[in-house]
This record gives sequence, C-alpha cells and structure tokens, in this order.
Amino acid sequence: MTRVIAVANQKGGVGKTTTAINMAAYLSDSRKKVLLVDLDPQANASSGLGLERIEGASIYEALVGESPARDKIKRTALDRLDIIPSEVDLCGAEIDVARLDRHLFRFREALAPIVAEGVYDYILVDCPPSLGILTMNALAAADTLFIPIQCEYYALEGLSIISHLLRQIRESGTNPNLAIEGILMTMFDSRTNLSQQVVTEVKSHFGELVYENVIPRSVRLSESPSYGQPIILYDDHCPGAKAYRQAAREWIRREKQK
Amino acid sequence: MTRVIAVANQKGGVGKTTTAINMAAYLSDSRKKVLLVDLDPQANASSGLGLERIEGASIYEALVGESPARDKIKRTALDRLDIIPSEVDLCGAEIDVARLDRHLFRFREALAPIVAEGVYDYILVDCPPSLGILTMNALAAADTLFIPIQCEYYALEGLSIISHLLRQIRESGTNPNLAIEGILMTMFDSRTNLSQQVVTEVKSHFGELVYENVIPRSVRLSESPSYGQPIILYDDHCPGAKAYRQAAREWIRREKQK
Ligand SMILES: Nc1ncnc2c1ncn2[C@@H]1O[C@H](COP(=O)(O)OP(=O)(O)OP(=O)(O)O)[C@@H](O)[C@H]1O
Ligand SMILES: Nc1ncnc2c1ncn2[C@@H]1O[C@H](COP(=O)(O)OP(=O)(O)OP(=O)(O)O)[C@@H](O)[C@H]1O
Ligand SMILES: [Mg+2]
Ligand SMILES: [Mg+2]
Repeated sequence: MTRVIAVANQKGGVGKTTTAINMAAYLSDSRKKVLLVDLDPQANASSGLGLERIEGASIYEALVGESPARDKIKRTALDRLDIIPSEVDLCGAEIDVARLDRHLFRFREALAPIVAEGVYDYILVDCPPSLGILTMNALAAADTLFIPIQCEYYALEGLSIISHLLRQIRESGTNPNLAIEGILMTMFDSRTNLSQQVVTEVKSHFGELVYENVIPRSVRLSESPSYGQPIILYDDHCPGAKAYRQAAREWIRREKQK
Repeated sequence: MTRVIAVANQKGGVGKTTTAINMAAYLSDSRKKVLLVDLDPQANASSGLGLERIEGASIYEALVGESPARDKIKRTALDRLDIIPSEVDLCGAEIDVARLDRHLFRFREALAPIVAEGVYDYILVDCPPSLGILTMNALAAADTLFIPIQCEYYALEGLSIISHLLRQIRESGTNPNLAIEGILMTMFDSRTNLSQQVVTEVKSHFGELVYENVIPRSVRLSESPSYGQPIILYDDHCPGAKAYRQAAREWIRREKQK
C-alpha cells in the first residue's frame, strides 16, 4: 500500500527540502522503500542527493501528458531510495499546467500508475515555497501533509494560512480526505527563548500532531547538500542526524498506532 | 526622482523581508522618504512593522484596477517610512492578475501615479519566494533589483536562476533597463567555514555588486518582528542593527558614486 505525503509549507526556508531528503533517507534505512519527487523548480532536493541537472529529467513531461512518470525515476546512493528529480523546465510548469484541463489533478494522475503498482511504501513530495499550481497539485495528490515549521516568529504567522488552505482543499472536494501526517519543528536553537516560545505555541494549536522529536539547528545539516549527500551519509553521528533518525522512528511508530 | 527597487530572490527564507524592513527603516533614518510595498501574501513585512491585517488593505484592488494604489498607503511608527500592506486577498492575485490584459505591467501601472508625484526617494518592494505573477510584476516595475543572499549552500544554487531571470526580463523587453542595485549577504555565521565559502563564491560571480557590509546571524533580528518593530526601534545597538545601518550607508554612498 503506497502512501503519498506532501512535504509543504508556503513559508520559505523552513526546512522542507532538508526534511524531505533526510526523512526519506532514514525511512529507507528502516527497510521502507521510498520515492522522493522534487516538485520545486529550484531542484534543491535533487542536488542535495547528488543528482546533476539534466534537461528533460523532471516530472514536467508527465504533468503535461507527454510521457509516463515512471520513466523519470532515478536511483540514489541509498538502496531503497529513488527520486524523480527536478530541473529548470519545471519553472514553466506553473503557467503551462494552469492552462490544461483538470489542471489541479495532473500530478495525481501522473503518479497513479506508480501508486497502483505498490512498489514504494512512501512517495514523499518536496514542494516549492508558494501556493501555486505545483504545490496545489501536490496537495490534491497527497494522502497526508507533513509540515516542517521553523522555530521562528514568521513561521507562526504562516500557520493560519496553512490551516485555511487545508480546509479549502477538503471542502472544495479537491481532496476531501487530506489529513496531516505530522508537524516537525526545525532549526530549534536551545540558546534562545524564541525557539521554545514557538514550539509551545505550535503545540497549543496542533497538539498531538506535533512530533516530540525536534530538529536542532546544526551546521552539518546545512553543509551536507554541498557534498550531494543526505546527513546519513555525510555525518550520521551529528545532532542533526540523530534528530532525523529519531523523527523517522517516530513516524513509523505513529503509523503503527493509527 | 523616485526609484523603485524590488527586494527579490526566489529562494525561500533568505532574509528578503528582514532586509526590506530594515533597509527601509535605516534609509528613512538617513533623511530619505521611503514607501515599502508588501507584495507577499504572507504579509510578513506588514506584521514586522506592526500593522494589523485588514481586509481590502492590500495593493490587490489597484492591481485589478478597482482603486488607486495611493489610497492604500499607511503610516508606520517611523516618520519618513510609509507602507502599502499585504493581506490574504493577495493570495488570489496570482490567478486573478494572470487573466488580465497586460498582466505583467499591472503593478507598474498602479505605481506610476505615485512615482510621478516624486514624494518618495525610494519605493522598496518585498517579494514572495517564487517566480510567479507577483514577483514578475515587481521586476517589470522596478528600476533595480536588490538581492539578499543567505550564506548557505542552497542559496548559491539559486544564483543561476536569478541571473537567467534577469537576462530574460531585459531581453524580452519586459524591462530592458532593469539593473542590480546590489547584493547583500545575510545570516553570516562567523563560526562556520560554509558562510565564508559562500561569500567568496558570490563575490567571484558578482564582484563589485556585492555589498562590503555583511549581515550577521543575530537573534535580536529574528525577535524584533514578534514586537512589530524594525530593529532600529527594537534594539538599535545589537550587531544586526549596526550591520543594517552600515548597509544603508553603503547604499547611499554607492548611489552618489554612480
Ligand atoms: N536543522 C538545520 N540546521 C541548520 N541549517 C538548516 C537546518 N535545516 C535546514 N537548514 C538550512 O537552512 C536553509 C533552508 O532549508 P531548506 O532549503 O531545507 O528549506 P526549504 O523550506 O526547503 O526552503 P525553500 O522554501 O526555498 O524550498 C538551507 O540552507 C538548509 O541547508
Ligand atoms: N540576520 C539574521 N539573523 C537571524 N535571523 C534572521 C536574520 N535575517 C532573517 N532572520 C530570520 O530568518 C527567517 C527568514 O527571514 P525572512 O523571513 O526575512 O526571509 P524571506 O526571504 O523574506 O522569507 P520568504 O522567502 O518566506 O519571504 C525569519 O524568521 C527571520 O526573522
Ligand atoms: Mg526547498
Ligand atoms: Mg519574506
């Protein structure tokens, strides 16, 4: 049974890509088979996993119906982690897809054959920092939404937009069953009060949905993409790596409890 | 002579809003008259300057031609700094404006009467983290582009997208004279090699355009928006404040040298 999880938050720089890469890596390390789809034209998830940008390698052609998404799947340095990379033609997707019929469901339809095959336990989708067509497509295709929230004031402001959006997606019938997979607090800085205040505030809004494991601010996490490696390969013993490994365990534990 | 400057970078969380607010504040403190336009539906620049979200207060109506932009100008806590705030109706602007004639020039046309009046020395525009209709409108209306770049690896990856976009805006005739005002390095962490490597790399790409004053990572800067205050009012003596004051001085010095 393949589940599709969108890693999304319209606020920029909150750790979506870092979370998508490292959760995917540690889930695959826990014997799960994972496909990561890079739906951001910036292609950070692709380069963070060491993929070169190759013309025509992205999901763009599948979105506009020119070729099946399965043809775009590439292997990564980790056995049970595959990726559909991004590249610059995705920049044009916002406008090109908006003009098509069923423009909100293009991604869902492109993924459907891969979901039906059931090879993957999870398909994680790294979303761009906006509420445009690409993110809306990801939310229309997803079973659940995994929301990284940075421990900063502006991140709190974004919560009302995310909640509003979720209600809209459900009530409009675009994806009536879309649920929240979980909320992961990122870039927690134990030296400041601000971080703790933000965590407390988010927990008062979302309660149980907030993961107990909080990701600390860690330089090694921001260095690893420059080597094209997830943290599990770059430095598996640093605080950032331990936190993502614990978060992946919490994900699997929560899944069993459902 | 009023100049329009877009503060833009499609990479998320690099310090666009923090730079737009604090450069606007310190420029207004140097006897310049400044208008800040919040073109991001997240409305971070508005709340960072203490404005409540009020329905209908954004530039949206001016973009769709229902009312003049001048009616949306509000005062801030600083004498020479005014703002056109954002609010949630801007979320709909991407799709609504895209359907209009001359959809790339709606913002330029909305600003034209304010520019012609010449009351402001600068109109700074805080852009969302995307290359959608709102950012494209800002680039079509701007005389120059001020680019904050975070001292992180993924920020480097975004440089090629920005350069490509700038060339496209000029060559397509959308805004043939768009130039770079400057590049400001943000969230510099002197404890890591990564920050220094990124600064060196950006300087090798953009040379003279990179400001000498680098903004350090500073907790006070990330706390100030929760009080609705620019850093000049929240804590004018912290390292973050000094850095933005120096950067505003560098802006004025560079302008005189042109
Ligand atoms: N826990 C962490 N500690 C330190 N740095 C981090 C951490 N998580 C992410 N970063 C760094 O912070 C920056 C922003 O993270 P990232 O790019 O993952 O966010 P994003 O939400 O995907 O951004 P965008 O909105 O542009 O897609 C990156 O440079 C990343 O390397
Ligand atoms: N120099 C700094 N030191 C510490 N924190 C900073 C600094 N500059 C910005 N921040 C914080 O980092 C986060 C990102 O900054 P900001 O929101 O200004 O970026 P942005 O580019 O406008 O983001 P978006 O792409 O979502 O519009 C914010 O929480 C902000 O308070
Ligand atoms: Mg990202
Ligand atoms: Mg911003």
